[in-house]
Amino acid sequence: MYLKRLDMQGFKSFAEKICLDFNSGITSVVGPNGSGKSNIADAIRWVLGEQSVKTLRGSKMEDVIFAGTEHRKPLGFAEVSITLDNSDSSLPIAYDEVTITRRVFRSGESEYMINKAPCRLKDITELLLDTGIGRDGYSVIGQGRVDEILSTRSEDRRHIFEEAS
Amino acid sequence: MYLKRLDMQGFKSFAEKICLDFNSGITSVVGPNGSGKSNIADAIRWVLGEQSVKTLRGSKMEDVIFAGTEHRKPLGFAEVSITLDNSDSSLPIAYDEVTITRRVFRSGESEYMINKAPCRLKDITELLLDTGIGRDGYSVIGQGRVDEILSTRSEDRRHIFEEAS
Amino acid sequence: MKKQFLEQFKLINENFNIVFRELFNGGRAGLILVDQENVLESGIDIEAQPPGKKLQNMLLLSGGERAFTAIALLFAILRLKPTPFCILDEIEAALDEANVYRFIEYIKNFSCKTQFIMVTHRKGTMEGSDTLYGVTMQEHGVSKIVSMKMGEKVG
Amino acid sequence: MKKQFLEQFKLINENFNIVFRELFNGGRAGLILVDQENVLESGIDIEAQPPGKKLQNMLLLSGGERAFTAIALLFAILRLKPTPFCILDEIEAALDEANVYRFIEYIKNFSCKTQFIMVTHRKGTMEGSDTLYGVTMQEHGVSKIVSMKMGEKVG
Ligand SMILES: Nc1ncnc2c1ncn2[C@@H]1O[C@H](COP(=O)(O)OP(=O)(O)OP(=O)(O)O)[C@@H](O)[C@H]1O
Ligand SMILES: Nc1ncnc2c1ncn2[C@@H]1O[C@H](COP(=O)(O)OP(=O)(O)OP(=O)(O)O)[C@@H](O)[C@H]1O
Ligand SMILES: [Mg+2]
Ligand SMILES: [Mg+2]
Repeated sequence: MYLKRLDMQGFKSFAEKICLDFNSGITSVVGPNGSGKSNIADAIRWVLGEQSVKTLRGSKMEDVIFAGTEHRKPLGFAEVSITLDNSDSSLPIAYDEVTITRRVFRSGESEYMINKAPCRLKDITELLLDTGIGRDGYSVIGQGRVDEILSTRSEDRRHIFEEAS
Repeated sequence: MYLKRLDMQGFKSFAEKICLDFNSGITSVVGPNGSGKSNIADAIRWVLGEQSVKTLRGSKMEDVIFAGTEHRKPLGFAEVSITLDNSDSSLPIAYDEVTITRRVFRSGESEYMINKAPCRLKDITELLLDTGIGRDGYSVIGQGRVDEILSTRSEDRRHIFEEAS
Repeated sequence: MKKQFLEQFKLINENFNIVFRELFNGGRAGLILVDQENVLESGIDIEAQPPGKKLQNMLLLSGGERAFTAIALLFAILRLKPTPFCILDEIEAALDEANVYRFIEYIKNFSCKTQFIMVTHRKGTMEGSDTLYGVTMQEHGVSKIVSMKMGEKVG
Repeated sequence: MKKQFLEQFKLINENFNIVFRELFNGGRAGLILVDQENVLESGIDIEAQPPGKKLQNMLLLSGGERAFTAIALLFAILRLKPTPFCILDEIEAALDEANVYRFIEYIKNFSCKTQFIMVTHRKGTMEGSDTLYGVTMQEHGVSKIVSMKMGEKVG
């Protein structure tokens, strides 16, 4: 399984619709401070089911919606879609390609889809169980967070080991 | 006042006697990971009276003494001397040049000197009071610590402001 | 249950040492169960000894040595149980130039098993990548993407 | 007592904004007393708005923006009450190349008042310095110093 494509609109600083295609090799994301690189990592976490606002660097879930600038108005919702190549059937679903979509409105209302069919967050979490890429996995290491593997108390570290066992 | 010279022997990875002369401009210390750059910053903190082992990245004060390598035996004591230019009389002492020396032995015994005259840690602390370079000052910003100015609770931050007021 | 955990633990421990020795070009590292009597509840401590140096408290390691040790442990876990893709946000920030090259070389050998997407400022990481995406903010506060061929650099 | 604190606070606040605008080339930043009623006990909050962006929670700023904001606050305090010397250990690690140059230019203007000694891996910081000292460990675990002229680089 690999990540084929990321589509976003209205997510944090990505006011306009953007689309990122990925190949299965090594991709580097570069750019100046504050340009939006870590926001891409946040978008991937979020669409895979992240529920902790702290992990997304916000104080409330609404913080992920484009808040406007001096010259642009805020947007009313944020949407991210991630497309996964499933030809090896790692995901327990009968499609070669799986697109997971998440949308949140300022009202707090959320929508979720798998291959354009509406579903619940629970369905996404269950789909990703045991793949290592759900929100409890270790597939996303955030900025400034690598040292934590060493400095968390030895009891907390156990959690990563149990994930990996 | 400015830092003229740093002499050390047996302090952390500086097994052999070394001497660093500084001019009053901008000095950069460079080198590979683990070569000893931050240990120089630790030495400056320590000779100026730092008492917190945590700030010195150790678990006991003995950790600052050269612990040996696969091919060298540990040393029995660590010594650091810092020489300050005092021509502007910032320090309340009648010398144009002030050298502060600190020595610690594995037994835990410590020795302190100002211009080669034995003194107590208390005398060094009092000499540096109000100069900003004592152990409570903000004249040494450690590796990975600059973000703390922002992320400490707003009550802790107050301490820096009181120092500066 | 306990037997299964101890087997897994032994494997991660061995892998950790192997990866550490490869990244640091020597030395050794390991994991220690704090409470040998109560293995299923015990905390886990980490030991790391760069080549030629004496084994000391992890706190005394340099910023770069700590980051590289954490990276070794992450790679050890990934070797045992690869995730389909891995997003790494500037995890090599504390490494010097020479260590960044060791880091990206290691990732290249890994990338047949796992797809890596890395946010980076480091030249070495960029040069070792197959694709570069540049993120720009020509208009203040609005991010856009520029797809870049190897050889161009942004920011 | 309260009057003196408020005067000092106002000065740091103004300096913070001035330095921030110079480093970020625009925007604004400030300090806020959390408890306006109890000024002598109140905590202090920080606001920072990079140019053209909307003022948001500090947590949403990028790694580099946070580091640069912290640096602006440090310099603001140093402007008001300079220390004779300042030891900075890799504080510009999170800044991109362009911001490292803004950082070192600012330090150059400051360095008549304060002597700066910086541990760094960054080319921009090295190029802006008057003297370079190289630390090496030819023999594992034993540090030595090499005095370097500008133009040479170690590690
Ligand atoms: N909801 C939002 N609306 C608009 N802008 C936002 C929103 N959330 C975050 N931002 C902006 O995104 C920017 C941060 O982006 P990001 O963290 O991705 O930067 P970065 O490219 O990783 O930078 P660095 O190299 O410094 O880590 C901030 O300037 C922040 O103001
Ligand atoms: N008491 C001691 N005896 C011998 N070596 C020590 C002692 N204390 C620390 N060290 C060694 O010093 C090294 C760390 O040095 P330091 O933190 O100065 O590195 P650095 O040059 O700042 O590296 P980085 O660029 O990674 O931050 C470690 O490898 C550690 O083992
Ligand atoms: Mg970032
Ligand atoms: Mg260091």
